[in-house]
Amino acid sequence: TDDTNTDDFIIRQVVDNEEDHLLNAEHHFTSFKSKFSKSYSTKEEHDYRFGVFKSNLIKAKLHQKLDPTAEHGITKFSDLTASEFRRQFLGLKKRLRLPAHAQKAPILPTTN
Amino acid sequence: LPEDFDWREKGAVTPVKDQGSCGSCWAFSTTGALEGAHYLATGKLVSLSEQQLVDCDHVCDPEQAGSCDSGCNGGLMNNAFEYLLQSGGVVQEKDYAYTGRDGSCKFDKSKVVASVSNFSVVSLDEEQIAANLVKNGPLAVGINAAWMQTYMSGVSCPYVCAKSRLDHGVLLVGFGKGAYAPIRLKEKPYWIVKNSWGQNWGEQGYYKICRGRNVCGVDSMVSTVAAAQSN
Repeated sequence: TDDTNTDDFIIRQVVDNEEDHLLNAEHHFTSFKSKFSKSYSTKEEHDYRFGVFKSNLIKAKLHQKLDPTAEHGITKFSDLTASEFRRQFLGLKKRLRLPAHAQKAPILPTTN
Repeated sequence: LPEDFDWREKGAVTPVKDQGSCGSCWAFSTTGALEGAHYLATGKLVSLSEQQLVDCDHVCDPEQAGSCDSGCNGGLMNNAFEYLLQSGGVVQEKDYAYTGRDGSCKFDKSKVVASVSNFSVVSLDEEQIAANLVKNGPLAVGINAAWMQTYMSGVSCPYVCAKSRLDHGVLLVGFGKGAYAPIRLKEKPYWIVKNSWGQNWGEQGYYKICRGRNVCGVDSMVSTVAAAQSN
């Protein structure tokens, strides 16, 4: 419930026929490699990345359903697993509490 | 507060950068905030060095063991502001170019072009965040990047996104009053976020995320910085 806004709450089916979505996966993967200049050193690596890519197609479709005001799809990170993506492209140390030694910004007027 | 505001239109934001395969988002968020503050203080937009932070900033959070800035292995913007206070400032991008790899520190203090006089954390209140953005320049923020791997365009407003799993440092550069959300039959106000994954990600390197309920924790860790000097 922490992450749910009841004003916006809506129930939709989020899983449908995955086979339809993956039908053109090979074509999408070829376009993806060309667009982002991706190449893989071995056939095993290529096949593995294609598998990851197909998983990410399903993930993008799920994201599209759960985040309908944005457009989700194939990005330059589509051949990375979630953990590879986190390890290589994120990097904020886990921390939520505000540091006690940091000053708090003064409250500013927000009217007029 | 204005309904729409964008520091890009006012010349306070440098072009989108690319961190490469290196967990240095915290350094880009830090320099982005200081670039804006420096612009407000001097009227000059200067691209600042992330590599200096990657190589030289190893400041630790005194309250949490292991929360030390460590180059491509991650860091925190507040630690980096503390480093900039201690070191005297940061040099220009061209004087200490980004490599996307950890390296030995080659900081030359004589080339410092921008420095921090003060930094503060902003309360978890969207009106205050907007007010600080307008008054002090772009803000360094943490965000849960779970939805960003597949994001292409539009206003991201996921139904579910953990607020407490902040794992990415970005820069808040503006806000808009609303982009129409057909499925929700209403206008959704949004934040404009500068990312550091190059211009071939998102909306020319930018991300829009809806305002109003701390979506993906975007309001949870917000820092504002003031620039001190320029050469």
